[in-house]
Amino acid sequence: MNIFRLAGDIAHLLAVIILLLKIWKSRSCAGISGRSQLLFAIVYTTRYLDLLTNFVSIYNSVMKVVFIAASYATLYLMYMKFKATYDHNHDTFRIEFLLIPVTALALLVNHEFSVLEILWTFSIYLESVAILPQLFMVSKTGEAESITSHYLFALGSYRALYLLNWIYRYYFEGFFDPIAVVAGVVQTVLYCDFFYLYITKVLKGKKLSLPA
Amino acid sequence: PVKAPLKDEL
Repeated sequence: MNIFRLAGDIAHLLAVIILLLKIWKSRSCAGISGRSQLLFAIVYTTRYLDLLTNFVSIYNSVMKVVFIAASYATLYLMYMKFKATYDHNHDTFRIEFLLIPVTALALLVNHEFSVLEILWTFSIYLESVAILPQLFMVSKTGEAESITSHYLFALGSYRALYLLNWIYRYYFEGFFDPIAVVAGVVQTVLYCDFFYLYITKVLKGKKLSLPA
Repeated sequence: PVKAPLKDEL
């Protein structure tokens, strides 16, 4: 564990908590993409199946359980409890355009052709693009609530911090996983436009709105 | 084949 990975995990945890609290406190999931949340639930489920086969540490197991539970809680709030507030007219990104290529890529480019390894690889590739329906929704409506922006910033920071973690681990531990690194770079790049808007607008107290 | 790296990250 190094400071970058810990900071990344904290940012990730913070993002998940911000989202749950936002929905719970406002009794509304307006502006949140249910499709992205569905993809994240798939990501955590397929990645953390190794909870049953591979023990790393208490920290690791607890975080995995929290991420899985939080993703299903978010889905429950969006698709059941506060279904009436779900803005599905603006949530129209076709997720099969992500799921099909990501599945194909996971079958073709992986470390080892085994079920768990392919599911892990699939989850890494899927995570890198899972935010696209949410970003698409923000661009379609042209704006996002500040709390949604904070969520997106925390979630984007997590993988950016992981990139620093991988640089650190490469130099100090000789650890290198090209699949995770390439997907992590793609994932972080997708947030760049949002990071720019967040820093230039939201941090100056303005609402995140896109030029018409 | 090369063994997959250890999965110790989240």
